[in-house]
Amino acid sequence: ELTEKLEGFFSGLKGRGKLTEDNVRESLRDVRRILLEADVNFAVARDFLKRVEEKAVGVDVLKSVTPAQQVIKILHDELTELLGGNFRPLKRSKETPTVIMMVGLQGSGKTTTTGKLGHYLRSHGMRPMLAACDMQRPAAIDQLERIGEQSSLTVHAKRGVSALEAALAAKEAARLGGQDTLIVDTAGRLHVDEELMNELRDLRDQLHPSEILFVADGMTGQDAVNSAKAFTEQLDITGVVMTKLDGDARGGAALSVREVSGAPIRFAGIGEKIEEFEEFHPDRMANRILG
Amino acid sequence: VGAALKLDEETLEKLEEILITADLGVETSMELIERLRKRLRLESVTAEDVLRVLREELDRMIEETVAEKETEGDEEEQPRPHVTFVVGVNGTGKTTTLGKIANRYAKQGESVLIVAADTFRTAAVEQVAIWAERAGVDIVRGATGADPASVVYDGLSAALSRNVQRVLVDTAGRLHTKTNLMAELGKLDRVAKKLVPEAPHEVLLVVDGTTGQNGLSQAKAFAEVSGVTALVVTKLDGTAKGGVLVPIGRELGIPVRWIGLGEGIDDLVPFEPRLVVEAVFG
Ligand SMILES: Nc1nc2c(ncn2[C@@H]2O[C@H](COP(=O)(O)OP(=O)(O)OP(=O)(O)O)[C@@H](O)[C@H]2O)c(=O)[nH]1
Ligand SMILES: Nc1nc2c(ncn2[C@@H]2O[C@H](COP(=O)(O)OP(=O)(O)OP(=O)(O)O)[C@@H](O)[C@H]2O)c(=O)[nH]1
Ligand SMILES: [Mg+2]
Ligand SMILES: [Mg+2]
Repeated sequence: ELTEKLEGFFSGLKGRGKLTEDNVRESLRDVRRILLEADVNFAVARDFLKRVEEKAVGVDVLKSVTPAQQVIKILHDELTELLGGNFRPLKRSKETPTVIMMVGLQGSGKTTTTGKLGHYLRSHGMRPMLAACDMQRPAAIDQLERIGEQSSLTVHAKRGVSALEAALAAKEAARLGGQDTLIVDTAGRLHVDEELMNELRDLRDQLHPSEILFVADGMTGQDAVNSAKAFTEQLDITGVVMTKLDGDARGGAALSVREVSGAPIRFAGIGEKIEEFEEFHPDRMANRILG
Repeated sequence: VGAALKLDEETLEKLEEILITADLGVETSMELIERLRKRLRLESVTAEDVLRVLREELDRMIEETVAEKETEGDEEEQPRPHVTFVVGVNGTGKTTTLGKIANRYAKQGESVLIVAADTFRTAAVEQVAIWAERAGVDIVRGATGADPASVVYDGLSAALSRNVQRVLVDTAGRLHTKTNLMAELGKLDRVAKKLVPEAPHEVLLVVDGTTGQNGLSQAKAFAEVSGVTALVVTKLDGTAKGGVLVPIGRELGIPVRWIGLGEGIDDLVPFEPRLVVEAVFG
């Protein structure tokens, strides 16, 4: 456990004195391994630890804690701050409906999360409509329609047309039907697939979403920076949803995605059911990453 | 004998970065660097050769631990029906991979039956039914929300009565930390054995190529509950290197059989070490 590991380095210091450059650096070397094993990206871990080192060196060791606990506290606080940023509600647009696009790699949980977000917004007084705009995956439209049926959420689906046509038709239907929020489910795609990334840009340009949420699998490893960076650069995502956090993945990808995209992590998927969805808690994630 | 080349801090960090960012994990990366160091002591290696030597060590490690020792052609008489379970955590590409494999066997002239035993996830049966159609093979499905074990049972009795050569069973995604869902896999195993004593002959664990070190804990859990014959690593057509397959091979002795390289029916290739080595070192 982290505290025990760091205690070893600080056995010389006893409740008074300052954290020196040497003992901080030594102890952070062990932390680096912990972060890498937690799937934090290599470069992100290096930069993060440099910042922690700067903050920790020269700090007075409080009488009530051990030096190791002091470093851990700095680590934990720095990590929480990085992951956090106050939870702010989803941005609404002046025109109705407000459009939210769900994007991300294959299998990350977009369709499931589209349902969850609809359920969540409804419980907060909104009138959501879900738009089935994955025209590529076998039975994707069926999947979202069923999710909608099971939770009595309105789903708009139009088969045999392009994703853009389906999305625009849904937006018009929401406008006419009085739904104030349109959540658009899109097909999973690789960030290196130029054609499909262009399709998302077209969707964004025509739909004017007030939010583009990047849905990221909680067990993603080092590659999280690559996909997050590409989606940020090409689409300018406004938020992230980390899914499958009900598993035991340490979730280092959360730090990587947050660092590289600058977008806040808004929500966490914590199960397959429609209600297994919550606002993201940066301090809990920090604990999880630090093990 | 020249002095052994020493790795300076900067070079060391560069090498670590190559290995770690490939998802090889800290322990495997350290082991590879250690093997590199050994060779630096024993051979006269120049600075330019360091990368080549490290690449050789990765290739050797994969050959020893991950590549399959015998090809399917070496097996004696294939059991009939030969039963494969496709398992893994949510969203990794099980259903898609099963469709690709079904197509492969069908194109090779074998009779294939797909068993749609994911009775839980929304539209899972519809999805795998489309793959059965694309591959031109039959499918056995159950009533919505039916017990997956009963679908496996029906599927295997159909396979026996139709004298099918291969049965491919699609199962629901399940996080390995969910004990009740993992126990369900054990139940599928027991039910299968009622009709086909040696079933499942093959359990394929499908791991998403973008998965980090959690892949190792997934493999451990599935190996414990249902035994894992081989891995399929999917989505390596992206930028992920899939390196976690190396620690899985080293620690659990589980080889990789297939690599998924896309969403199309033909986007499946037999595993070869060079696929990973080239991805890691470019
Ligand atoms: N345990 C768990 N499973 C999840 C969570 N979110 C999604 N899933 C499951 O992950 C799998 C993939 O979810 P989908 O919603 O189909 O993913 P997707 O991103 O829409 O996939 P594509 O459209 O193919 O790109 C399904 O089995 C879901 O039930 C979560 O938070 N926890
Ligand atoms: N790019 C790429 N996408 C893939 C590959 N294999 C599967 N996919 C995609 O990944 C997504 C999830 O695939 P599924 O076959 O539904 O995954 P699954 O494991 O059956 O999911 P659950 O049953 O919900 O657990 C789909 O969008 C697939 O098209 C691959 O090798 N490359
Ligand atoms: Mg989807
Ligand atoms: Mg499936």
